[in-house]
Amino acid sequence: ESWSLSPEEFEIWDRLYRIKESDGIKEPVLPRVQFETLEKLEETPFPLQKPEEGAARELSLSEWSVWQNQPLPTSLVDHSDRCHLFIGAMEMMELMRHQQGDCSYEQELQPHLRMEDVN
Amino acid sequence: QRLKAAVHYTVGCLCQEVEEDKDVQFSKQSIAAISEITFRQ
Amino acid sequence: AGGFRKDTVDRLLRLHFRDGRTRVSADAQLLMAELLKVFVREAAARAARQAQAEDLNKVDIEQLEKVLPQLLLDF
Repeated sequence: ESWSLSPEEFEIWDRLYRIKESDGIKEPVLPRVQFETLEKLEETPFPLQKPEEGAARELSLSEWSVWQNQPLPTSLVDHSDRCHLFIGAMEMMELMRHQQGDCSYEQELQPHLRMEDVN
Repeated sequence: QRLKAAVHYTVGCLCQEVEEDKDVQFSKQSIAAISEITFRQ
Repeated sequence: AGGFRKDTVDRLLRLHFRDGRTRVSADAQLLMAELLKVFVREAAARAARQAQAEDLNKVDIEQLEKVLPQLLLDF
């Protein structure tokens, strides 16, 4: 079919890119995230066969979270607004993590607190 | 699976261009990872 | 230059359609192919930059994982 690889392309894929047993490496897969608050966002369009245990290398989105408090270099596509929000939040968490004693953020917000708004 | 292979093959070609451009080497696993991410996008 | 074949893109899109009769115009297919190409190039370039920042000339999964959260938020 026109959307699929031609025999020679298939041969190249198989030789250069396909992850094989002999490589001793595992197929990388993106974890299926489940949002507590939102309902099941990502209905799997097709029954993805769950990689049998140990055969897949789950890509982690949190392993390097301490690196996320700075905008990392981009190439042709700049960081989006929501990405800057994310970086800001990671930066605040980092600051809070290093605070001893009571939290300066709380003190900063305290003057704006009006209990009548809360009840 | 054939569709995944088609995406994987194209990702490999595009990575090869970046390799020449940036003078780096992509590991097989990193190309497969970019392909998996693209597929899920 | 390499890139996604529009028939491949058409097939990818149709995976996610509920109604099998839905069609994608040629322009939409080309635009989607271009978007995917930009995405792959950006992912590869940022992972390569990360490897260079670590004085490595080999890009592995770890460099990709470091740039992944911000990359996914940028697309």
